[in-house]
Amino acid sequence: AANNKRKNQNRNKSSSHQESSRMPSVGDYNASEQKQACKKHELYVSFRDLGWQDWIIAPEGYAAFYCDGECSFPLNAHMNATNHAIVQTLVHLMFPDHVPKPCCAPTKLNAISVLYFDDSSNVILKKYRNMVVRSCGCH
Amino acid sequence: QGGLGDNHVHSSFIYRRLRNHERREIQREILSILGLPHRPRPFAPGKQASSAPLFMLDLYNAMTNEEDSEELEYSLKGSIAGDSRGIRKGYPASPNGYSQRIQLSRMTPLTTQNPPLASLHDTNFLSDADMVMSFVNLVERDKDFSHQRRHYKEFRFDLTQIPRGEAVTAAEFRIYKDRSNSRFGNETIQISIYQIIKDYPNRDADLFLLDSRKAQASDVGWFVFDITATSNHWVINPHNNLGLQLCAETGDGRSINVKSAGLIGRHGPQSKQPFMVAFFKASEVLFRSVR
Repeated sequence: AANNKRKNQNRNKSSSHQESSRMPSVGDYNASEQKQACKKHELYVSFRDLGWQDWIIAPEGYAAFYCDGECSFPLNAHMNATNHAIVQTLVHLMFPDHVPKPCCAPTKLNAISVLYFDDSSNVILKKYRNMVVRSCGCH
Repeated sequence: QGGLGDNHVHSSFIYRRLRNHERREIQREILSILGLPHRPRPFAPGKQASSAPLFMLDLYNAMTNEEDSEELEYSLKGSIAGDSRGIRKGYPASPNGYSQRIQLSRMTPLTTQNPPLASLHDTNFLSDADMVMSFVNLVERDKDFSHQRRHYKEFRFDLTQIPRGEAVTAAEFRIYKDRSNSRFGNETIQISIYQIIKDYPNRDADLFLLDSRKAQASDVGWFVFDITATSNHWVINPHNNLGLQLCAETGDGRSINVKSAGLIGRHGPQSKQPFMVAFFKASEVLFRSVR
């Protein structure tokens, strides 16, 4: 029994030793970065909150999305959009709840209209029908 | 999806006060989308001198309904195909609720105390327009009487602030008529609008007739004059923009005071003051750069 016990201890020691020396790989993603992962948040922006209700007549506000946190594989000097899309897709398949899909395709937004005063008190009604957001990164 | 319209807001959106840096960043982003260098500082609300904001708010509501009915169409199709978005509460069920609402407004009698409503004529231009702009009348002092003893009212609008690349697809001058002075009984009155071609210090201006309307003395409501061609001309040649002149005559061609004809000028109630509105179409697609 003593031998078995010593053998087990050796094996544990060697594996943990082994682990700390390996480079972090795609599979280890969910280790330390989970709480910093980029998340998409929804926020209602009120023009009154911005102090702009004296010149924006309508609407009273709008629904906005914004991201907070670090991308899993951010675009930078080492990661171009194509590699990012490939890696992000792979990791998303493995951890769909923690890693969002890559979002590089142009996204057409809903039509929006804004009614506001200009400096001369003329009233302008602007309609944005074909606004397109092109982004690359987590969302 | 970042919609600008409170009717796109789902209950899941967080309502919270913005932090200072968020507020600055969002303000910067909105100004960039609107193409404005800084936030405008309009006159004090009391000085609006026109009923345009009420009219424009009406157009905005019509436009928002149109957007929603497009979305509605989508969601109807979507919901049939099993999309979870479903039908929005409180909106006309029929996808063309927009025209339905306008039909309703057409039925309102001319003697209405409501704010000015978009006419069917506006509807077509509205659905095509990317931008609608109403202009404040710049004439401060009313000159009611010409050298040749003709009654008139002058109006001037500054069209130089139109964003580059926007073309005028339609422009109207709107003025409200109340019941005429009782001494006109139920006589027919002709209301004409002229473009001022050349102005002279000591004689009548050179005028070009743009449009005219016949009305009974007892008629009450908005009169709309088409000034599209003139507006386009002013946009291309701002120095030729000398304004408009409005005149009223009896059936036998006698010039009468515009006020006694019942036409409301700058001193009437705000909901009935005259204004100009123009519909624009732009061509380029707006790309938002990635922040």
